[in-house]
Amino acid sequence: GSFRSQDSGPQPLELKEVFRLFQIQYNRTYSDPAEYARRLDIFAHNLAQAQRLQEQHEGAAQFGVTPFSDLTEEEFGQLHQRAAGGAPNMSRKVWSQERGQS
Amino acid sequence: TPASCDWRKKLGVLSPIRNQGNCKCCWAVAAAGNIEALWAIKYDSKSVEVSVQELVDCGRCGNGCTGGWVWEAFITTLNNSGLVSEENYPFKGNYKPQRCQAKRSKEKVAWIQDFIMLPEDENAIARHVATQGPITVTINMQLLQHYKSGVIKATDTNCDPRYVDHSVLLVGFGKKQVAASSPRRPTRATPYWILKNSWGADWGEQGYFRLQRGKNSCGITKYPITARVDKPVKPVSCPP
Repeated sequence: GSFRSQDSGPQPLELKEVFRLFQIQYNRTYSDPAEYARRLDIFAHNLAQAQRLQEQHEGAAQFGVTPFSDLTEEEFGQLHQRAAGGAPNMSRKVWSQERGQS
Repeated sequence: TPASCDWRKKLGVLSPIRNQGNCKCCWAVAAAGNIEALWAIKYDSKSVEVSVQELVDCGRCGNGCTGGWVWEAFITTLNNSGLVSEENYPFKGNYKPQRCQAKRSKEKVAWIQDFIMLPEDENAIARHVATQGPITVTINMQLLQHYKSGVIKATDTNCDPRYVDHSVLLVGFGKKQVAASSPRRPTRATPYWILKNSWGADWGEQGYFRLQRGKNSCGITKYPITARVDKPVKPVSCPP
């Protein structure tokens, strides 16, 4: 398919052209044609996902091409997740300063 | 609680946007930003930049680039009797664990008394941010992958609030007026939080993003934690 660029007027841009601009903007190179094809596929999936989010938000927020557009959801999680295994269970203690008791 | 609060508007309170790169140290960056902001507020905009790398290297496990928690950063700060400056112990952001070099430079530029967890209540969190300063929160980062600008309206389906995996600094809040769908309808307002991320200034809204307030979006109320640089004194004033 083709995607309409948000910034360059009414001319539709081919997916590969959008991907080429992404590679230039974020300095991405891929080791071989197979890897390029895989990343292009992920990029297309992510653009569709961004478009869905954009529609859900009805103009409140903008979603689109970001530095993470060639990563799967899992890869994005692995890149930035602060800890594996989710959050620990914690209990809260409310401290009363007046009575000095927890 | 005021209607809006934005600590970005007070000069010297917030340090420049950091970029954690390939190091999973959002927890350390968020904690550092919290300490820097509170220190600047306490000492009237005398800004400091503390060492994130010290937090990464000197934690109990010494491998902070593989992930951590904000409270570990505060425990490290307490154990080290403060933090050295970013300049003296610069950020390397690599995966290889380095030996803690905190003792080499003894000149601490900021320290904390203790740290606290706030209630799971967005009104109480807003009140605290407005009267005391920025705090750290840990959220589900799922919707941030494709985010560019605006107010993220998350649902429990597309951003599970029970699963939180990314720590950031909460620096303010406000309301965005949304035009009504027809002239007869009143304009709506979407309340939002302003959050400081650690993925560089090129990401999002110059490194910041906004998330809908009042709905526990992406689990923002799960771990609202802040250091204390002083005993609670008179409230400060956040720029509206």
